[in-house]
Amino acid sequence: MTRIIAIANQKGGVGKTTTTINLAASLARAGRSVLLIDLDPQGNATMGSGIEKMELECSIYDLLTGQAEFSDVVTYADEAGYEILPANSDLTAAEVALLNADEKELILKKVLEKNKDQFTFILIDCPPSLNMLTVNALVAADSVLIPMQCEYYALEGLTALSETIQAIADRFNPSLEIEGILRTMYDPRNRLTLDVSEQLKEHFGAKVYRTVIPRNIRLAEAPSYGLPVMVYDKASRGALAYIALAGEILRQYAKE
Amino acid sequence: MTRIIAIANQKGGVGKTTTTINLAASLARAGRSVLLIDLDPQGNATMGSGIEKMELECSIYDLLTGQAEFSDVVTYADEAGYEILPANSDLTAAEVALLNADEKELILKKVLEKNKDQFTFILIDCPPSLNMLTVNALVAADSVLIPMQCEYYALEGLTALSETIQAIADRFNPSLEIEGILRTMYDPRNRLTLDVSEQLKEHFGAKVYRTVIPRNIRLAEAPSYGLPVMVYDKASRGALAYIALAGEILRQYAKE
Ligand SMILES: Nc1ncnc2c1ncn2[C@@H]1O[C@H](COP(=O)(O)OP(=O)(O)OP(=O)(O)O)[C@@H](O)[C@H]1O
Ligand SMILES: Nc1ncnc2c1ncn2[C@@H]1O[C@H](COP(=O)(O)OP(=O)(O)OP(=O)(O)O)[C@@H](O)[C@H]1O
Ligand SMILES: [Mg+2]
Ligand SMILES: [Mg+2]
Repeated sequence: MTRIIAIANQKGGVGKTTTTINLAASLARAGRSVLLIDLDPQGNATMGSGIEKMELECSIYDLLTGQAEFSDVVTYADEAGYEILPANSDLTAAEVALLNADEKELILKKVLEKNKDQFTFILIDCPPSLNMLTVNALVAADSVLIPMQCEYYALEGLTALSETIQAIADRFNPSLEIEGILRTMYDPRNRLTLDVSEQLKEHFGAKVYRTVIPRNIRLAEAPSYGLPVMVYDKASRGALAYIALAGEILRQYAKE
Repeated sequence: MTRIIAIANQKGGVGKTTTTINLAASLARAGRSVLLIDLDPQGNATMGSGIEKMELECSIYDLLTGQAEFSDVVTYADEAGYEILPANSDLTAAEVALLNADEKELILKKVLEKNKDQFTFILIDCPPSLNMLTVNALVAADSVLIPMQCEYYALEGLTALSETIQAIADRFNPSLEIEGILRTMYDPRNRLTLDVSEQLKEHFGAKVYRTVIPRNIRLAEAPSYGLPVMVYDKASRGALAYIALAGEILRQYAKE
């Protein structure tokens, strides 16, 4: 029973990639079979998983444009512990190519339908945009996990994101739901953080994860080694937080 | 003699908007006539300047698509002290519309040629992408100011950004140069920050501003009041840093 989760937020730098990598690694350590899909032409999730994006023979671009098979593109990120569909700047061409394709919002969904069964979790790292790549992720996904930096611009952008999710649910994907809201780079010493956190809980209630990801320099250092934080520094606050998040998510599924 | 500066970096959340607003306000306080152009459909610079993006009769979208005149769209942000071409989600449609237009990379340049003379500085806030909006900014600009968070993904993305700047200079805008590299959210206690900072200086030399913008919660709070930080809290480290940056930039022009 595969669960496809889009990690999305059009606000930049809120921790989408950091969350996708470290949640994927934590779920893999918990024994689940995980696929990470890098849907960002910047290829951050690819590099942060130890895959050199400049040396890819084929990437998710080739898969989306039908030029390569899933088995050609999927790669095992051995230190991270999950499979990955890697991305590089070729994907920029996809943003334009997709706009002219038939059923352009369903391309990723169709690719995944044929290939998802071997995985328990598929996590999709989205770019900071509500463009056709993110739309494809939201159409293909069962749910969306929203990393949220507890600051003004991110809170303000949540309205547009919620409207987009609703529009996609109405039109393409009626079962799409919010997996959860994850507070990232959380610093409880700030009045602003606490205020925004309060507003999130008022609006999203139990959807806001109890687990928060604290600001921890290890999370910023790990990708420079191409490692998830729990491989780079397993006792760090960042590692413990993402392992706790995986636990919170798995317990939600255990209840169902 | 108008100076048009694009504030660009395809990496999300590195402080583009915060820099555009606070540099614009600092230059205005130094007596210069400043125009801020919000080129991001997320409209952060618009909201952070105290302009309600949901209540705009017309926005930069209408200007770029020829549906409104410059004088209809330009608005004075009174507390901030500069003029602004505001943005809202209509601009998302522009990303697609522009792709089909003639000379699509020159649309903003042509608009500005007719209207720039009244301003000393025009600062353009770009979205976290190297899409057609950012391309328009780079084609229209005299120079690009790159805010840089001293962390791995931002450093890794600098290659793609430099290549894009070079490609645009070669093809459309031979006088395009790098105005400077601004280290943002700077925390000198981190080894990573210092390492990345060193690499920036090795690669970009004197282009790296001496002024760094420290991490300061006032910078994150100010936009929730629709104010630049020096209006919100003029003695804050964030305010002093952006005023110092404006000084460093103005001294460079004084030398020319
Ligand atoms: N909890 C944290 N503590 C410290 N640094 C963090 C934390 N989470 C992420 N970072 C760092 O902050 C920066 C932004 O995070 P990240 O790139 O994951 O965000 P993003 O939402 O994927 O950005 P983009 O919108 O550009 O895709 C990165 O340099 C990352 O290493
Ligand atoms: N020096 C700083 N200290 C503390 N917070 C900051 C600082 N600079 C920016 N911020 C906050 O960090 C977040 C990201 O900054 P900002 O939105 O300006 O980046 P951006 O590059 O414009 O992002 P995007 O790529 O989404 O357009 C915002 O919430 C902002 O208020
Ligand atoms: Mg990312
Ligand atoms: Mg911005």
